[in-house]
Amino acid sequence: YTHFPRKLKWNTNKLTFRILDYTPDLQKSDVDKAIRKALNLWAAVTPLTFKKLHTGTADIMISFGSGEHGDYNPFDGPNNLLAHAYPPGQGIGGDVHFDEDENWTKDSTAYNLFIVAAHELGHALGMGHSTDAGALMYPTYSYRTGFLLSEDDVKGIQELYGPNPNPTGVTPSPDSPKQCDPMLSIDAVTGLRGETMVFKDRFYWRLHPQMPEPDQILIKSTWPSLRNKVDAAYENPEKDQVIIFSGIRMWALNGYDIVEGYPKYIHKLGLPKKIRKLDAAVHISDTGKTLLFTDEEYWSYDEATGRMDSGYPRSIEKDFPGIGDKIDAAVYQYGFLYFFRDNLRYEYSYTHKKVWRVLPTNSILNC
Amino acid sequence: LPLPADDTDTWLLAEKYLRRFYGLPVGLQGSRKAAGDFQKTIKQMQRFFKLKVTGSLNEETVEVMKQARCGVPDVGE
Repeated sequence: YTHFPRKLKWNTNKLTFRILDYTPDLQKSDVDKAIRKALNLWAAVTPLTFKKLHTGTADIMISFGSGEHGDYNPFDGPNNLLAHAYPPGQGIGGDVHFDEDENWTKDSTAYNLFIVAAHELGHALGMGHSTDAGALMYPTYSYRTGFLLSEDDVKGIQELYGPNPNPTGVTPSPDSPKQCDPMLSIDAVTGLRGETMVFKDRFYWRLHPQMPEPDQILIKSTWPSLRNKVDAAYENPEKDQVIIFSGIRMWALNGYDIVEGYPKYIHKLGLPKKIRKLDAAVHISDTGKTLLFTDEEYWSYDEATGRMDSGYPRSIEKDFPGIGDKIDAAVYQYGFLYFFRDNLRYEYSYTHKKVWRVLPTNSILNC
Repeated sequence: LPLPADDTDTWLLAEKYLRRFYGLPVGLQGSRKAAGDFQKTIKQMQRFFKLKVTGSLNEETVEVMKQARCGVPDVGE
């Protein structure tokens, strides 16, 4: 997180705000709700309170405008610049301006006013931009659900105003996972048309063979309708599909697009109803089978017939000696099966039925 | 020779972006100082977004510059 130069902040904890005009994209009450909800986010973790004014000058004046809108800091039409705000201070200080040329919504269909307002109000309270892609104060827009503030945002705002003396029990999202953390474990891994996607918490890393550094991206910013956490994933190159599992649901991707008709229940694959989530999934292109791992057992799904093979579930420990009885993720690459468990990655030879090498999990991210 | 239209557009987008969000000073295009400033500022932006720091306008960097974002600068006043 960062603050503005000279760490500008309000000298009082009792702040006022006023909504000067409204966007025609939403009902007035929806705008009021979005702003109030955004202010409450910050109030939940600091001792700040916000009182609404209907006339006169408030500390935080909120308005919608197009192009040049009175502050010599013009907007640019649809997309790109969505809004801006001024750090705490007299006059224009603390004011928040939204670009009226955007399409403001209360869901994920266009730019969600609540998310942008929460970010801008962060500036109005003294927060600068964060370099943490999971933080609300990261400068680029991404749609997300749940409690918007990350630990990074909370640390930043509490450095200015201190913590809320009456904690509300909300839990900030953890900071984004660090790529080269030696203790890194992962949730899922899959190929996608020659790239590799590594899922961890709310994020995924995208590894392109020609890019030395992986990109870290919020799952929600690519697929707003997907869950915040992926349990397992695999690619079936023959069908040009990636299947993503989260809880009892699964989604199919064609490229980056979700295939129509999904999500479906994982039980459609033939898994018993008692299974509520998968730990890992991997497609072996040489055999056409997909292995689905859950707790200490695994199942074999025949992609050609669309049925589970008989004789399953079988014990992971017995059939894959050396990797333990439970795994976090799996992927088939270069003729090897790679199993991930905690901070270790096991290179397993499918033909020799033995572990070839043990590497750190972060080695998949070029660490 | 003039740059192809696509490259010119990308260059202008980058210049505008770096001026607005990273305080790239206004200077004469093509001068040695301006080229140095541009490279230094682009590196600053790449570091901020945790991209590969090359100082050049690669595809990955342009992709970030095209994303919808907040109008408050990432660094400086």
